Amino acid sequence: SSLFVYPTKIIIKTCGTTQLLKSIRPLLHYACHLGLTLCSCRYTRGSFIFPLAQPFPHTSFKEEVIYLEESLPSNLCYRKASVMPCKIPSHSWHVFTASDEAHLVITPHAPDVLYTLEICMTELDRVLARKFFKRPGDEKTGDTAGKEMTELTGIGHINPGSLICDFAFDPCGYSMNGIIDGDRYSTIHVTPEDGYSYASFEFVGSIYDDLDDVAQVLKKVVQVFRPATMSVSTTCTSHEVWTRVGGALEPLGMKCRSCTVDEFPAAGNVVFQTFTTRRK
Amino acid sequence: MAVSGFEGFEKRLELHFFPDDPAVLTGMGLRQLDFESLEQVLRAVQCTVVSAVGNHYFDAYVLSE
Repeated sequence: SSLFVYPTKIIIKTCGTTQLLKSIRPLLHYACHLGLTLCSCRYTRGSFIFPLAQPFPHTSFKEEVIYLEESLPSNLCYRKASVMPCKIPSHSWHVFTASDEAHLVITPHAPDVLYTLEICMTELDRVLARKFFKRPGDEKTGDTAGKEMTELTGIGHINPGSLICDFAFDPCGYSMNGIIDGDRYSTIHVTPEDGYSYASFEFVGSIYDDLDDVAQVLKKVVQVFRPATMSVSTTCTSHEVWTRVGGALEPLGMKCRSCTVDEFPAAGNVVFQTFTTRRK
Repeated sequence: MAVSGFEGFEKRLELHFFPDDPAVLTGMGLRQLDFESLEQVLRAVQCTVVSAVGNHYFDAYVLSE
């Protein structure tokens, strides 16, 4: 799980059975003391592998939306919740956004128009997934073992030059945050256990980047995990970014199985694509 | 129900704020939150900080559930 704190933006991304939405109220309280008012909110998630294990308010998307509606201040009056469908029933994408009047649309002129790629991968290659297990009796700390995994798996080469903080969990599992440059980051979380292996990769880029770089990053991510199924959610205002996803993944044997687009207040377009290896 | 393992799929929450006083924009804003306050928020989410890094623009924390 990860937390990113900017002067006027905060992003929390958690796995497991955490009650993530319960962070909203204390965050609004502290932000108010700093003279900051909430102007937009975005909540996203894939489809849980173990939905029955989720606690309130995450037992269903409906319950999450009700909790969000009750927790957000009334100035965020533009709201939308959507489950973006997919041919693979277990791989829908859930999106809720809310905004006040002033931040309803991100204009392409905004100086910091960033896009976010949220990638979820399942059925990881077993040999590659085993690299995210600590060796029995290994006394290394989470930091040291994390650095070792970053090097051993090639994750350190996905965004060369980024400032990485990584951690390995007992007996298995791995998390890393990479500060790419300026205000952009990447983050990876891996639960490698056989039968429900999962890895996520999130990448914040700028639409002014060389879009070939996006393709290079995606190729490296696939080579690190070799997932049988992969979903990619691209949130951005420009249209070129998502078109690069298919072009990067298809040569690696990942076939696009579905692509849905939707528009949300304060987030612009969300394009949700799913890919599976041809062998499926 | 399948023997519940560790849920990999994450939940992701992104909140944007604007300053009541525009002069605050040049400041550190949310980055002024002291670690105790951040831990309060993370306690509500059943998480703790295990690693951290930052630069001129933002702070990044790796969390453990």
